[in-house]
Amino acid sequence: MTRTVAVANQKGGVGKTTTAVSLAAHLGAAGRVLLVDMDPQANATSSLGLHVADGTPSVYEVLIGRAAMESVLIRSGEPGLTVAPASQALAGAQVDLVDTADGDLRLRNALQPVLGLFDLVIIDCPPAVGVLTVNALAAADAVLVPVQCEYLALEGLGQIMQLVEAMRCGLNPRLDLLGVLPTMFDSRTNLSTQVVDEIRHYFPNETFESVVPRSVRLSEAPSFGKSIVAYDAHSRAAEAYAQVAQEIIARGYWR
Amino acid sequence: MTRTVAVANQKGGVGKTTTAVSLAAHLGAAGRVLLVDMDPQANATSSLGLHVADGTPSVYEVLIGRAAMESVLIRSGEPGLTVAPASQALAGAQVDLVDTADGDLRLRNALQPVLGLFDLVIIDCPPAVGVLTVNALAAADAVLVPVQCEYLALEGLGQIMQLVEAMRCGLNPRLDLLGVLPTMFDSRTNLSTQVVDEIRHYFPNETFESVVPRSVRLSEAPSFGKSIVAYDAHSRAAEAYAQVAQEIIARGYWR
Ligand SMILES: Nc1ncnc2c1ncn2[C@@H]1O[C@H](COP(=O)(O)OP(=O)(O)OP(=O)(O)O)[C@@H](O)[C@H]1O
Ligand SMILES: Nc1ncnc2c1ncn2[C@@H]1O[C@H](COP(=O)(O)OP(=O)(O)OP(=O)(O)O)[C@@H](O)[C@H]1O
Ligand SMILES: [Mg+2]
Ligand SMILES: [Mg+2]
Repeated sequence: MTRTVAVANQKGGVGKTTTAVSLAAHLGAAGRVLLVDMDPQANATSSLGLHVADGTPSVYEVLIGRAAMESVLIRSGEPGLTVAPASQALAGAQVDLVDTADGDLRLRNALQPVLGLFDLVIIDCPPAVGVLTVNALAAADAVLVPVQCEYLALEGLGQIMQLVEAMRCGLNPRLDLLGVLPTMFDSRTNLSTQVVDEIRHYFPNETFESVVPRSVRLSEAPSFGKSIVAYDAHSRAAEAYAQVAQEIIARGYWR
Repeated sequence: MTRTVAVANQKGGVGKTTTAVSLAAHLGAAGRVLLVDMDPQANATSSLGLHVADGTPSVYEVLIGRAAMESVLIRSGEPGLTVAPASQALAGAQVDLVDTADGDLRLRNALQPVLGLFDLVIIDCPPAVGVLTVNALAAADAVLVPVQCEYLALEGLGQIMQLVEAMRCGLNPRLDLLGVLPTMFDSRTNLSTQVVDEIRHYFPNETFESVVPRSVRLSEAPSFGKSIVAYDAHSRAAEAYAQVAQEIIARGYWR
C-alpha cells in the first residue's frame, strides 16, 4: 500500500520545502514518487524548475473540485519524480473551503485514485496551521517535522505537535509521527548542539539519527531548478538527505 | 502623528520577528514604542521573555472585540518598549473574522485610541497572506519587507508586493513601502551578494542601505528573552539594526 508523508511545521523557514524536495528526489531515483505542493508560495514547484502558467489547473483546482489530481500531474526533470504543482491561487483555498462539509478531506479524497501509480507520496506544507496543512495531515499516514537548529524553531515544536494530536483525535486517527528532523545544523555554534540535544530529549524515539548540516549548496540548488541530488549529489547535504531517506525506508514507509 | 509600520513577508523564516523586535528595542530607547504581535506563534512576545497565561486577553481578544487594545498592553523589560502580546488563540482569527463586515479593519480600529501614547507602532506579521497580515497592512502607514539573502526568499518578493499593491487599491490607499531589508547576509557566500544585487536592481529606491549580517547572537538573544540591544548591544547585528533604525528616522517615520 502506497504511503503518504506530510512535511509540516508552522514555523517559517525551517527547511520544509528543502526536505520534501530532497527526499522526493532521493527516493524517486529508487522508484516512483509523487511530490504534492500545498504551499501558495509554490516553492517545491519552482525548486524543480517547474511553473504553472495562468489558467492551467493545479492543486488549487483539485481542492475545489474543478480538476482531477491525475490531470494536473507533471513530470519533474528528475528520475522517478512527479509533481502536483502549486500556484498562488492556493492562497484562496482557506476562504473557499472553510464552510464546506468535507473541506478538510479534499486532498485525501483527491489522492485516492492516483496512489497506485506511486511508491510514495510526499506533501510540502505552508508555514501555517490553516486548511492547507489540515488537508495534508488528513491525507497523510505520517508526518515528518523539520526543525531548524534555532531557539525559536524549538519553541514552535509544541504547536505542530498539538495539531498532530488534534488530527489523531479527529480526522485522522492513524496519523503517525514519522520523526523530527534537525536541519541547518551549524557545527560552529553551541546553539545548534543545544537545540539538537533538546529535541532528542523531548522526542527520544522520534528524532532522526541523521542531522542535516547548514550548507549553501542546498540554497543554491533551487536557483538552478534542481534538487540537491541533481545539483550536487556528492555534497554533505545530499549525503545527509540520503541517510534520512534510508531511515524512512527502514521505518517501513517505502512501497 | 504617530506612525505605524508593519513588518511583513509571507515567506517563512526571513527575519520578520527578529527585525520587528530589534527595531522596536532600538527605537524604544529613544522614545515610546508599541510592538504588536500578530503571529499565532507569538515569537515577538516570547523573544522579549513575555508570555500570555491561559485566559488572559491578548491581541486575539482585541480583534474579536472582547477586549480593548489598552487593556492587553504589557511592559517589556526594555526601556520605552510596550508589547501587545499574541497567543496561540490567534490561529482561530482567520475563521472568526472571515464573514464579518469589518474583519480586515479590526486592528486599525483597535489601535486608534492608543496611538497617542506612542511615538511609533511596529507590527510583526505571520508567514502568510491571510486575515492577520491583511489587518496589519490595513492598519499600517508603511510596510517594511525583510528578505533573507537566499534564492527562494527573493522569488517570494513578488507575492508580498502584489498584496501591498492590492491593499493600496482597496483598504489602504496611503500604504507606503518603507523599504526592503536584506537579512542574514553571509559574506562568505556568492549567493548572498547575488541576492542583494538583485534586490537593489528590482527596488533601487526602496532598498535599505544597511544589510543585516547573519549572526548567531541574533538567534541566541530570544532564548534569553531579550532583544539584541539588551543581549549584546555592541555586536555587529545590533549595530546593523541601529543603522536601520536611523534610516527609518531619516525617512520621517519617527514621531
Ligand atoms: N540545510 C540547509 N542549509 C542551508 N540552507 C538551507 C538548508 N535548508 C534550507 N535552506 C535554505 O533556507 C531557506 C529556508 O528553507 P525552506 O524554504 O526549505 O524552508 P521552509 O520551511 O519550506 O520555508 P517556508 O516556511 O517559507 O515554507 C531556503 O532559502 C533554503 O534554500
Ligand atoms: N541576521 C540573522 N542572523 C542569524 N540568525 C538570524 C538572523 N535573523 C534571524 N535569525 C534567526 O533565524 C530564524 C528566523 O528568524 P525569524 O524567526 O525572525 O524569522 P520570521 O520571518 O519571523 O519567521 P516566521 O516566518 O516563522 O515568522 C530565527 O531562529 C532567528 O533567531
Ligand atoms: Mg516551504
Ligand atoms: Mg516571525
